[in-house]
Amino acid sequence: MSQSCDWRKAHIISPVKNQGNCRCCWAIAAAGNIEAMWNIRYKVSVTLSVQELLDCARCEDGCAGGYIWDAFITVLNYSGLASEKDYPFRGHANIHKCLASNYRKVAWIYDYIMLPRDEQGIARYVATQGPITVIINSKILQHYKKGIIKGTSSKCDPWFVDHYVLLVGYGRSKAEEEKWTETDLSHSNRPPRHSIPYWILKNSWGANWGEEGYFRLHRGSNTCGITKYPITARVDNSAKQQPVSCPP
Amino acid sequence: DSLEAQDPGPRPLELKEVFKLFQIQFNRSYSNQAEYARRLDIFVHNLATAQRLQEEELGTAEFGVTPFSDLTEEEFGQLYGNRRVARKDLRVARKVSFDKQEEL
Repeated sequence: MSQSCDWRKAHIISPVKNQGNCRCCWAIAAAGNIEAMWNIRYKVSVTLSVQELLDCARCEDGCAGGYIWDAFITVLNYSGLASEKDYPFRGHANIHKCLASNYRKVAWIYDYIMLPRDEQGIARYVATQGPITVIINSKILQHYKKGIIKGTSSKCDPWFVDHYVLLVGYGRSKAEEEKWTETDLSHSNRPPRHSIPYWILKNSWGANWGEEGYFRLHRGSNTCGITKYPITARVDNSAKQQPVSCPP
Repeated sequence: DSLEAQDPGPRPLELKEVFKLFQIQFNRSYSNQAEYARRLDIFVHNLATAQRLQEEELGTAEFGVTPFSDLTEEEFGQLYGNRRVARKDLRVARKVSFDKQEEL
């Protein structure tokens, strides 16, 4: 497994979306997962309709929150998803007005799976297959500007998860990103800090939030409950998926 | 060389000025003076929270003024948290339920 992986460098990640006042992180994360997997597997860039997931999901009012598996089940039920261009995002769900049959499907899935809840396994899957969806505790993100979040469980309870995002890679911080200099360390009781391992996550609060719409969480300590539900769609029906290489 | 003779430098921005900059940066306006005062209070509270997070941060993250700095924690959770999935671990809920039954 490589030391780092960033699928953004492969240009298979669609632009950061903004959910606005609609609590549809679940639909945006699912669409982002399928877009990335479709692009990796078939070398075709697609931007999928989040609105279709909101209008056609099994649960009422997709803007009141939802489960990632409901998004994937909706894609399976309707044999794919239309493009964002054909079925654009409106920021509110049109309950009982599913227009799925009106538009051509541009991507579809064969199934979806839950990955093992260990960060080594998650990293291995992301590096060899592609981005996945995870759910985290979003509380600390209200005040986040940039950098790698390594909060204690009291600051970011891993048992209270409420926000789906797309995990697009991982890495380690470089020396210049560290806050403490050698002088600082010699004058404090803090142990010398090595590079910090992190996850790269794509959020759905617009490109002006965080690190151009992305944020980073510490890797290896189940920060904010990132290992709770690692789930991904599969766009290939082959029993053994061929590994792909993620840009380091 | 006296410290008193030195130029104190630019004065720190007052909280109202910081809030004004926030309003400009994120295009916020409030319907009336009472609402403005309430949002200013929340903003100040959030700045203190961000400062505390910063002091206790173990990674490299920076916390501070964000587009959500005029929202209470509850409002932020309601607007951006996925209420349908937000819950404590089911085992905890079950245990509480079991304990209550025992009490009854």
